[in-house]
Amino acid sequence: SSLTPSTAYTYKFTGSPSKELSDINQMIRQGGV
Amino acid sequence: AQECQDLEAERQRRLERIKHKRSQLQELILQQIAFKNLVQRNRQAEQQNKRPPPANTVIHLPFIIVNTSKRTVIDCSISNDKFEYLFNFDNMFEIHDDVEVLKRMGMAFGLELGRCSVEQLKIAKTLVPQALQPYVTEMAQGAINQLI
Amino acid sequence: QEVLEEVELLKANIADLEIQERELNMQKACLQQSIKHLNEDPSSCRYSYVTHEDICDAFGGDTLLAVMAPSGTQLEVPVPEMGHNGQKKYQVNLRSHSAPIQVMLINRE
Repeated sequence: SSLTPSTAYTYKFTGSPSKELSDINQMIRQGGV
Repeated sequence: AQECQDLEAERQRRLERIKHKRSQLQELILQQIAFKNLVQRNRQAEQQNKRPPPANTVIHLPFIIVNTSKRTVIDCSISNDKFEYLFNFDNMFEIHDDVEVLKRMGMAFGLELGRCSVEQLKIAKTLVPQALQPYVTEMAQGAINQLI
Repeated sequence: QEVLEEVELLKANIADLEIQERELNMQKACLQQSIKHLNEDPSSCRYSYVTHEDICDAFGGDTLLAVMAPSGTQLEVPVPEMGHNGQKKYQVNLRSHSAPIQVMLINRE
């Protein structure tokens, strides 16, 4: 069942800086806080 | 005095913008060096082995890596045309892009960490336009801004 | 008199910074163009790959998904929420507009 995301982090292949993935990883580590 | 204050604020704003743009330029320099180094490595390996690696062991750029523990249960839904994937994980994961992977593989000669041997610095400088070589030297000396 | 001198000094400094910034913009545009050509040049594109051993050497995790997708593919990660069974569910959506996405499962063991 797909989650109804309150917010979602996005990243674009070859278009976004690696930092956006670091932000996603940090959000996941913090359990979405 | 008021004009002086405004100009000082303007100067700070420009300094901040220049610092950010230098970091972005450094990141692009690392990308170019890592990419060219990877291409050279694979070309030499194929010439030595006289064949490319098996197709099912090769991951072409651009790619990302999703890294999780072996206990994670992954549920995956794929659209018929394979243009859309939905992954559900019951555990945490990490995502890294190909630039990060190439750095971890040492393809940027450790420039991102400010650790680069003299020999490697020579090779790295040949992989960028002459005008940008001072940035490579700076990074080798550990001056890379970690702003990004 | 002192403040007037300071103003002149700041104006000269800002003019220098403007030249520096313009130079950086130009160098960045040149490099982006160069990287784009590298990615599109068939002779280098053919060798722009890593192997599963490279990935296993680079990461500690035991289960690795290598997702190969065309430039511009959108990745979306919703903030994890509690699933029905009280367990956190983590999700990754991938959407391509130009070519199919390929996923390789690399199981270290």
